[in-house]
Amino acid sequence: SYDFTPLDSSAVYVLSSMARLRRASLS
Amino acid sequence: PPASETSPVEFDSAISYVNKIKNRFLDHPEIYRAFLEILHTYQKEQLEVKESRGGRGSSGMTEDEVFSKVASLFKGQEDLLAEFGQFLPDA
Repeated sequence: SYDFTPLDSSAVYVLSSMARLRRASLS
Repeated sequence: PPASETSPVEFDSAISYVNKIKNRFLDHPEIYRAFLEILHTYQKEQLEVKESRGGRGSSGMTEDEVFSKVASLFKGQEDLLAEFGQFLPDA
């Protein structure tokens, strides 16, 4: 189970945005 | 999925990665906090760059800088670093 704080969630947000940018730059 | 949207896969890997780091550094919460700090600084600077586009031409914190900061933080944890590289746009 995930016990995420708001800080953790924003880290997830930043990382997934980075992954999206990466996909955009690769395509 | 379109490039403007985060896919569920990207979201899931981000969640499991954050979880992995959190668990890896359970005894060193300061390392985990420093990692979050780097991500937030990066994000904040990216937003500032967007807002000031056409201004002085600052590019904020580059992906290289983020990577080297995280590399010195995750010294000896090569798997975490390698996985982090997979999130970076021009890794």
